[in-house]
Amino acid sequence: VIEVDDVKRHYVTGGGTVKALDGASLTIERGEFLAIAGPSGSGKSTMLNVIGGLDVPDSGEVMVEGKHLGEMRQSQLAALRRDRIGFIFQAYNLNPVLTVLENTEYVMMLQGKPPAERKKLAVDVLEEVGLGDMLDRRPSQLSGGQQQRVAVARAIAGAPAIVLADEPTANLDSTTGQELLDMMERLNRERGVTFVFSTHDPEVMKRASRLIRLRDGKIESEERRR
Amino acid sequence: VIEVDDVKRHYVTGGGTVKALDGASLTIERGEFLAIAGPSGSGKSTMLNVIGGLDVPDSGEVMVEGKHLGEMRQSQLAALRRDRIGFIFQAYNLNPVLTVLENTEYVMMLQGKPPAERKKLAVDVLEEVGLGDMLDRRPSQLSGGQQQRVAVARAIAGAPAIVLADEPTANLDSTTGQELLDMMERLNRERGVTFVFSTHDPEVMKRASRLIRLRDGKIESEERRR
Ligand SMILES: Nc1ncnc2c1ncn2[C@@H]1O[C@H](COP(=O)(O)OP(=O)(O)OP(=O)(O)O)[C@@H](O)[C@H]1O
Ligand SMILES: Nc1ncnc2c1ncn2[C@@H]1O[C@H](COP(=O)(O)OP(=O)(O)OP(=O)(O)O)[C@@H](O)[C@H]1O
Ligand SMILES: [Mg+2]
Ligand SMILES: [Mg+2]
Repeated sequence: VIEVDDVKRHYVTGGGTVKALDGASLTIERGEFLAIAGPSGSGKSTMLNVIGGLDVPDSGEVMVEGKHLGEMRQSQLAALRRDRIGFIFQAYNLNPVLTVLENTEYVMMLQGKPPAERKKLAVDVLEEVGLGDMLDRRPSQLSGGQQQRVAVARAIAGAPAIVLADEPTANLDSTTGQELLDMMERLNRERGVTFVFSTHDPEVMKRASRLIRLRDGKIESEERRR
Repeated sequence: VIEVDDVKRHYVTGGGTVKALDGASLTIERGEFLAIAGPSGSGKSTMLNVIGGLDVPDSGEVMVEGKHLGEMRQSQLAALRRDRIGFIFQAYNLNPVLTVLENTEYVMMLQGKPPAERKKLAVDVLEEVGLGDMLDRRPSQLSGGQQQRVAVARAIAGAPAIVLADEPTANLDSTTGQELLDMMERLNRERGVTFVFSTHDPEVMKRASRLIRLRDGKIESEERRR
């Protein structure tokens, strides 16, 4: 369902050229539960951004559900992300002026889901991540881990086909992190949602059915498990 | 060096009253290397904010180096933080318009350290956290873990008496996280810097000489190690 073909992405800074991705290729089947590990700065966030069409590689191809991202117009890319992909950002990127509930409903609203339906879906997922009694708070009234969970809820509330999660448990205690993984695994198993997540957490890596290791923008190794 | 006496801090939200800290007391000796653990939302960030004078409790007392924070004027509190305390925020709070080097030098500049000296101290600590070749970048040009390391560098560059670190390794791979802890331990051992950090990471907890567990705004348990 996702095809990354010899993708390169570099940045030119004052100090020189940074190769965020340096010829990475990856095929992800529908329904996979894939973890991307690697040292800080190895290209994990860049990889997720490129897969999700949020960043454009300098060379190489990315295909999602049979479509070449590089050939799509901005509006088509936006529609693909809105309808097919749920994104959990490393820094959460919640809208500070919206409540927890409104933040979670946001994408479903863009999709045109009716208010009653999107509210129910949002409330259900917020309860599942333990935030059911914080619907009316704003992000500044939440702890770090609570903000992270809203970011997760927002990405999965509409049960997208693909979830791209950038370090989804970084600010969570191990119990809450495990509960989140249980929920992600269940969505994966029961609804066939494809999960691709970056992580530094060995506990999260253990739960992946496949583990990719990045180093200096390249895929260093790969293991299949269960 | 730090005395927290029956501190309470609540928030009133639409949904009711949240007891972020609910009668917590803690004494921290000079030179300690103390970890605060606890579930998401248990009050760790609030505890650090109250110790650092960034937040005012509703009741109870906080004393830092013999001074009652509650009796100090804003200017005195600001001077205490600037001169005696280094703070690593959970969301880093880097200044987006300053470079990595400028962000790291910032507190030392407020302290009136001469340019040559603060630059040397800043460059040294940035090299120690592996960012020596990123001095002129801005936060938006860094990975999540690189931003976290700048936040650490900024807090410790001037070797403050006390460092309050809110989840300093959350976005770091285990190697980089261990290197950071090595550096913090060395500052603690060689220069007597007092460290108080919150964490979810069992590896970080293991390295603490004392571990406090919070739950629902109260201290649930405490262990001394080594
Ligand atoms: N401005 C606010 N308004 C209302 N409630 C708040 C506010 N700030 C924090 N809280 C609440 O206070 C409690 C403690 O928050 P705190 O940030 O200290 O938790 P934490 O232990 O640091 O959590 P985490 O591990 O998720 O970072 C949480 O329940 C949080 O929702
Ligand atoms: N806008 C930018 N300008 C210059 N370099 C950048 C920019 N964005 C990212 N980089 C660099 O690209 C490399 C890969 O960054 P990326 O964010 O993908 O790493 P990561 O694996 O997600 O790291 P972390 O685990 O710290 O989040 C890093 O060396 C980073 O400094
Ligand atoms: Mg990243
Ligand atoms: Mg916190």
